[in-house]
Amino acid sequence: TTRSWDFLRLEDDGVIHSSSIWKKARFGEDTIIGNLDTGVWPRSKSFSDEEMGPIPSKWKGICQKGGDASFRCNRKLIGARYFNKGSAAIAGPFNSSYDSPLDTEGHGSHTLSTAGGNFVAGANVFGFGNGTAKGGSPKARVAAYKVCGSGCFDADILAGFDFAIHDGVDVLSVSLGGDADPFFKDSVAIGSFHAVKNGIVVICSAGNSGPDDATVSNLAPWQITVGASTMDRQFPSYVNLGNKMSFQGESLSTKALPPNKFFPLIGAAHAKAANASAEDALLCKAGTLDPRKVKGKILVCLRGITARVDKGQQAALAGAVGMVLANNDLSGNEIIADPHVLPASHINYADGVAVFNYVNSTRSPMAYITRPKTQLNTKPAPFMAAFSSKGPNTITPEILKPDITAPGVSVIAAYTEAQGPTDEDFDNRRVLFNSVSGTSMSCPHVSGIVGLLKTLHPNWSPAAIRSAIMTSARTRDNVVEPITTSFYKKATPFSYGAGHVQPNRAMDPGLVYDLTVNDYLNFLCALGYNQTQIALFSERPYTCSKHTSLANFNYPSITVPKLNGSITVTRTVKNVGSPGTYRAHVKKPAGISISVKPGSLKFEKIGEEKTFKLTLKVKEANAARDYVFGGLTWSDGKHYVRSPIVVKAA
Amino acid sequence: RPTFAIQKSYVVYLGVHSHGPEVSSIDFDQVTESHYDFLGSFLGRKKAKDVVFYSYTRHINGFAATLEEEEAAEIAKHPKVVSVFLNKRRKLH
Repeated sequence: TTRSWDFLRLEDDGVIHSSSIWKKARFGEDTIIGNLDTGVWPRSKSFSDEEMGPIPSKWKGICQKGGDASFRCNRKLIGARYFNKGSAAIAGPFNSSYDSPLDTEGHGSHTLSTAGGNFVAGANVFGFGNGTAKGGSPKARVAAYKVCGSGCFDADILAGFDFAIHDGVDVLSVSLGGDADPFFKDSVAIGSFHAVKNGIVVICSAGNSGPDDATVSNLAPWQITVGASTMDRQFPSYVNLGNKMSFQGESLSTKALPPNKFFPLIGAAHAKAANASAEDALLCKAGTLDPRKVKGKILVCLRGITARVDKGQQAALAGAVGMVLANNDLSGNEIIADPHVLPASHINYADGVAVFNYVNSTRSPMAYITRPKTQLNTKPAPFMAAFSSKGPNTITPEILKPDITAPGVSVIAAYTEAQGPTDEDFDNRRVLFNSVSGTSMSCPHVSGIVGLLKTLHPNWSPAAIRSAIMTSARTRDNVVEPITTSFYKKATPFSYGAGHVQPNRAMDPGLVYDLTVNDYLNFLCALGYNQTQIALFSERPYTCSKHTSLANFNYPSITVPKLNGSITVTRTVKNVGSPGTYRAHVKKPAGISISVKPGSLKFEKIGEEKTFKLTLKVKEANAARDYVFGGLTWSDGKHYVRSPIVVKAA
Repeated sequence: RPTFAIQKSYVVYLGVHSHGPEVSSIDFDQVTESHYDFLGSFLGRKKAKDVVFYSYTRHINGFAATLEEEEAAEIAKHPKVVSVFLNKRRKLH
């Protein structure tokens, strides 16, 4: 967050313009953001209550200290609770740190401060990425609901939601999830449903199971689901080989090799201990390396699909002077800057292959790793993180997920001081801020933006806020090309949903696709829930409409997963801007013809609603057998209300 | 029945409460009692009180309890129940 808000144009090199949503929305003042996570590190400056007024009178929450009498809330961090009975029921007795909302893991402090942390100047990780850390809603109040101790269990998550709704949060940030279960067998979906019924906007992370298709989690239409992409900052560290080849990796290593001195390079498989397998040694697993072979050399480890950071510790323990961490093909292609304990550089798969080839074909391979640097204005940005989970939605393919993408790679935000930055027990270093990557990190960026929108438009429904965020998103990067994957291919809405979030545009979307609780009940009718079941969570008798169809669910994206011949879908837009006439512009998916009726919509007042129909036809029988992508834009010349169109012919 | 039936923890989701949003702590206690009553109709009230480890009383209607698989399956059939599901581990992302 020392760079991401600049990248999202809320500021320009630290200068906040009067046109920024930050200024217009008073930095999220009066909004309360709750976070279901690993708790909070209350002593972090991100949660300082300097210049904060009295706690809003509507707040009903508490500061639950548990066994930690030193835990303090304040006028910024206005509430904290912890829930661990669900964990205890499965994992058995736990350590005393679980009996407190204190974040001993780091994740919860990072996500909460990204959503609503106060301004903290001079934030950096070992000198890298220096700047002012701040949340998306830096003047919002925040509350921590610790639902993750030794794991995050459904029973605890549900308890967290129940209390957060009761306490009076306006926004809930949920950077966790699991398998794609049916909505009412999924604690996050159930909790979100109740929250949204109470006007609370729930933002969830899409998951880190990419880049495979159909991996996205948090699939309910009442959740805002967020994928992860890069920002325009990198921490390059070069691996220079003895054969003059050079590869750009990334790192946040504090230690550096002596200048211009090349060291012997050894592949980890060649450094295996006598009792270890070459496969395990290649991954630099604990106890698999022979210190006699490693000492004084740069070790090349394969990343694999397990944790990256401990490999550096294993390399250091074995006596390596440095480490090259090479991606394998399974781990995608992105490279992550981590605070390694020795000079190290994380390189991509193709470069890793070249390094291994060099090691295997050279009698005395030599290498040098340069000290990392903070590099800004990198291009292209954003591109999708390979780990970011992708659609299609496996529960309701008619709803596109994720909804949106936001910065989630190498995000610097507040951290716990109970753990080292690598989360390993042996890392005795302590940091006030840490760089972390994941959809967990992109989710609270959107939560912070939602906090601003809540302050600016307190009467907008959660669906209207989601619509504003989605329809104002962009699908081009900072070189005005379509957003790509980390493999340099064009990304699709299955990666980024409606696109990359643009907060300044979201505050004035022009039109919104709104939804009420009844629309969600109708959606459940269309999914096959019977009237008796729906009555259980509808508070009052509810009759399913006979004409309910998932195709006509008023979602801001349009997805037709089995187009058989043709289909007409209906949408209704509400004017939240100024009077004007909007005209439809369609970008047709390959092999599909689309017509919009009417082709223009005239709005005379705010709050006015207009309905239109979109007819999609298979033009060429063979052309759309796989998913194809297009878009619909309504524009009055000032606003551009964009919806992705995703179609697959039956 | 086996002597040592396998017990697992489950969430029993009952939808919304009949009480409105403005309720007192006394009402919350009543909700918890109603959860014991409901589960007690399957297990007996004493056992129900022993096995429930969460009673969701504010906005979400339901409870979490340690149950045998057969008990969970039986409870899931009740018309007042929306769903019964295992208390599973979710991941930080």
